[in-house]
Amino acid sequence: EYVVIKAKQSGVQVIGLTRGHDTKFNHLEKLDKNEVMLAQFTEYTSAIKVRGPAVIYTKLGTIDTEE
Amino acid sequence: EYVVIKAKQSGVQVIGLTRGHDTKFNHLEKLDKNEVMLAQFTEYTSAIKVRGPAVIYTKLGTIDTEE
Amino acid sequence: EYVVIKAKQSGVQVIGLTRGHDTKFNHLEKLDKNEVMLAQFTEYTSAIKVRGPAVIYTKLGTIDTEE
Amino acid sequence: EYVVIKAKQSGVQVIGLTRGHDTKFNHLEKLDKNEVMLAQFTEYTSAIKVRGPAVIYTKLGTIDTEE
Amino acid sequence: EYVVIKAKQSGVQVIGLTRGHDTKFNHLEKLDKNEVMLAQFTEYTSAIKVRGPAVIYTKLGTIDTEE
Amino acid sequence: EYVVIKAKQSGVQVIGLTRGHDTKFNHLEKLDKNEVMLAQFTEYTSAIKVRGPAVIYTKLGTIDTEE
Amino acid sequence: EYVVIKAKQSGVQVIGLTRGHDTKFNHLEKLDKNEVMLAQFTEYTSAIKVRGPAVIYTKLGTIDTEE
Amino acid sequence: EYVVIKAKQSGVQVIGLTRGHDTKFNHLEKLDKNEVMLAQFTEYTSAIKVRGPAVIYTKLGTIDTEE
Amino acid sequence: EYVVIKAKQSGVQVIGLTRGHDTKFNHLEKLDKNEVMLAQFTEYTSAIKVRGPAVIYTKLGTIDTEE
Amino acid sequence: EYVVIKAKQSGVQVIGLTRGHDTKFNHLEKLDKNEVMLAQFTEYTSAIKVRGPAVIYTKLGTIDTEE
Amino acid sequence: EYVVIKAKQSGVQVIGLTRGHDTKFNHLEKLDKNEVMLAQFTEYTSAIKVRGPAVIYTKLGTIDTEE
Ligand SMILES: N[C@@H](Cc1c[nH]c2ccccc12)C(=O)O
Ligand SMILES: N[C@@H](Cc1c[nH]c2ccccc12)C(=O)O
Ligand SMILES: N[C@@H](Cc1c[nH]c2ccccc12)C(=O)O
Ligand SMILES: N[C@@H](Cc1c[nH]c2ccccc12)C(=O)O
Ligand SMILES: N[C@@H](Cc1c[nH]c2ccccc12)C(=O)O
Ligand SMILES: N[C@@H](Cc1c[nH]c2ccccc12)C(=O)O
Ligand SMILES: N[C@@H](Cc1c[nH]c2ccccc12)C(=O)O
Ligand SMILES: N[C@@H](Cc1c[nH]c2ccccc12)C(=O)O
Ligand SMILES: N[C@@H](Cc1c[nH]c2ccccc12)C(=O)O
Ligand SMILES: N[C@@H](Cc1c[nH]c2ccccc12)C(=O)O
Ligand SMILES: N[C@@H](Cc1c[nH]c2ccccc12)C(=O)O
Repeated sequence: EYVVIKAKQSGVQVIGLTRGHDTKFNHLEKLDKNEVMLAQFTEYTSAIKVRGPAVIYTKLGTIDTEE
Repeated sequence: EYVVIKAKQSGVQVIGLTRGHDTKFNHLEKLDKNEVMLAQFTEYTSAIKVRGPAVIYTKLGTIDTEE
Repeated sequence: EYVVIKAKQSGVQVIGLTRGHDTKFNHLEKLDKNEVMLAQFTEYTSAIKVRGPAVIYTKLGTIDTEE
Repeated sequence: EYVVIKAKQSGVQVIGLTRGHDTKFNHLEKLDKNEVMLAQFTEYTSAIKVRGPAVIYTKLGTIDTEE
Repeated sequence: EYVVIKAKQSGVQVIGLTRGHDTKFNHLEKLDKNEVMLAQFTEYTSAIKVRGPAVIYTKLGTIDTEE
Repeated sequence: EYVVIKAKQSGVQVIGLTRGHDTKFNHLEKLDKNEVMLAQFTEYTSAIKVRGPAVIYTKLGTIDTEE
Repeated sequence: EYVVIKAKQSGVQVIGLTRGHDTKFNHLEKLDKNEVMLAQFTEYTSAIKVRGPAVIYTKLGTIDTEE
Repeated sequence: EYVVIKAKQSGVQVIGLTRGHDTKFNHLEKLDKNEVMLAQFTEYTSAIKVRGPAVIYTKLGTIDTEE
Repeated sequence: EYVVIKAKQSGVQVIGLTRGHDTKFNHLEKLDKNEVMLAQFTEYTSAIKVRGPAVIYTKLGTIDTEE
Repeated sequence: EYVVIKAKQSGVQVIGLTRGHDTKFNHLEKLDKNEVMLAQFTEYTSAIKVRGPAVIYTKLGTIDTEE
Repeated sequence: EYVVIKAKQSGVQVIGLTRGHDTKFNHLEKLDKNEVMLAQFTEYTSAIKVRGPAVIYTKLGTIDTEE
């Protein structure tokens, strides 16, 4: 399972949340304008938050965070 | 299995409910306006509640909590 | 396997029934108006009952309890 | 594998039949009008009977017991 | 794997035939008019016979025993 | 894997052939008019013969033995 | 994996070829007119030959041996 | 995984090539006109060659060797 | 996983490349005009090269080497 | 699971991010104009970033980084 | 998982990149005009680069490196 995040502008944040008993940030990736991140769910990451203007491609739909 | 929650306004709450014999909150994530959370069901989370104005994308349909 | 319950009004009850030799309530979750619960079948919950005005999204169809 | 039973009137009975060498009732759930039961086949339940006015949603079709 | 049998009239018989070296009846369920039985193939039941006026829903088609 | 045989007339024979090094009959089921048999392939039965006027529903097609 | 052979006339032969280092006949089934044989590939049979006028239903297509 | 070969004329050859470090013939089956062979890939056969006028049915397409 | 190669003319070569640390030829099969080879990927063959005028049928598309 | 990146111009960077507790670069591949990279998610790479003008083909959609 | 590369002109290079902690070339295959290579991802190859004028057939789309 992976998702795809494309930054429409610089400053997009893709945050991995820890799998397990606790839920805290394990990583914060900053994307510049037009950068694309393809990110899996993993043993370490069971939730993902996206902040900033981005298009997120998932199997459940495509989401423009600004619309 | 994951679902996607997009906050239409700030103050959306995504709550993980514990897997197991008991059912209580294991985590409460607050989303600001336009933030997107992609959340799996896990060893720790077997149910999820969403409060506040949001669009929830699932394989069973897309749900606008305000409609 | 998960299902999605959206409360049309406050007072919706989502009840988990125990997996196993016996069938009794393991949990009763109350939903307020517009709250959404995404609930899996689990090691502990092999049947679910829904009371009150709700829309239930399943892979077998979408059901409005009031229609 | 689960099925969905919606009671059109009060008095609907959802009966679990035992898996195994014998076939007898392991549980009888009564549904009131508009209640919905989502029920899996399990280690204990390998057949289900439905009595009374109900709509039954299955992957093989949707059945109105009164039609 | 399950099938669904709806009795059009009372007196429908759903018979489980034994899995294994022998083939004999392990159970005979009688259905009244409008009763529905959802029955799996199991460790004990590898064939099913249906007698009487019924509609049988299977993944291979829907069969009205009277047509 | 199961198939469905509906007898158009009495006298239909559904024969199970043995799985294994030998191929002989392990069972012969007679169907009366309008009786339906739902039969799996099993540890004991790796081929099935049908004699007499019947409709056979399989995932590869539906076959009327008389046409 | 199974295939279906319907004999259009008497004298159809369904031959199982042995799985393994050698390839020889393990069984020859004769079909009379209108008889249907549903045959799996098995631990003992990894190829099947059909002689005579028949319709063969497979997941790769339906074949009339006489056309 | 199986394929189907129908001989349009007598003299069709279906050849099994050995699985393993070497590649040589393990079997050569001759088909007469209108004979059909349904052949799996196996522990012993990882490639198949067909010579002569035949129609070959596979999940990747249907091939007439003469066209 | 298998592919199908049909030789449009004699002199087609189907070459198996070794699975593993090294990549060299493990086999070279020559096809005459109209011969068809159905070849799996195996423990020994993880890549295949085709030289000469052929039609190659794969799940990713059908390719005529001359077009 | 693999994705495909085609460089529209020289200078495209395909970066592998480490699977595990930490998230850092494990590899940076530079692509020249018109080069294509087909890259899997692996034991070592659980996220991929793409910088520069490229077309990225994924099962969730096709993305032109410049649009 | 395999992909297909057809060389439009001679001089196409299909490069296997190593699976594992390091990413370096494990093999470089040269294709002449009209040659086709069908290549799997393997224990040794977790990424593939293609240089030169080719058509690449993948489950994510068909790519002409020159367009
Ligand atoms: N630590 C949580 C993270 C999580 C995943 N899905 C969630 C849904 C809601 C809240 C938290 C979560 C877990 O692994 O289960
Ligand atoms: N603790 C419960 C949580 C739960 C999951 N699905 C439910 C449905 C209804 C009520 C509770 C639940 C369990 O793991 O089973
Ligand atoms: N305790 C029962 C609960 C149940 C599941 N499906 C049912 C259908 C009918 C009646 C009871 C049930 C079981 O695990 O099997
Ligand atoms: N005890 C039976 C119940 C059953 C399941 N499917 C059936 C079909 C017909 C009759 C009985 C059954 C069993 O587990 O096998
Ligand atoms: N005892 C037989 C029952 C059976 C299943 N499928 C059949 C088809 C034909 C005849 C008998 C059967 C078996 O388990 O194999
Ligand atoms: N005893 C044979 C029965 C059989 C199955 N499929 C067949 C096809 C042809 C002839 C015989 C068979 C076997 O198990 O393999
Ligand atoms: N004994 C051979 C039979 C066979 C299966 N598929 C074939 C294709 C061609 C020739 C022979 C075969 C085997 O098990 O492999
Ligand atoms: N002995 C070879 C046979 C083979 C299968 N697929 C091939 C493709 C090309 C050449 C040979 C083959 C193997 O098992 O791998
Ligand atoms: N020996 C290589 C062969 C190979 C498969 N796919 C490839 C792609 C490119 C280059 C070589 C290969 C391997 O097993 O991995
Ligand atoms: N080291 C992280 C990399 C990662 C994968 N998916 C992510 C999503 C967001 C942030 C980081 C990641 C992991 O394996 O889990
Ligand atoms: N050695 C790397 C190769 C690789 C696969 N996919 C990638 C994506 C980006 C960068 C490198 C890679 C690995 O096995 O993981």
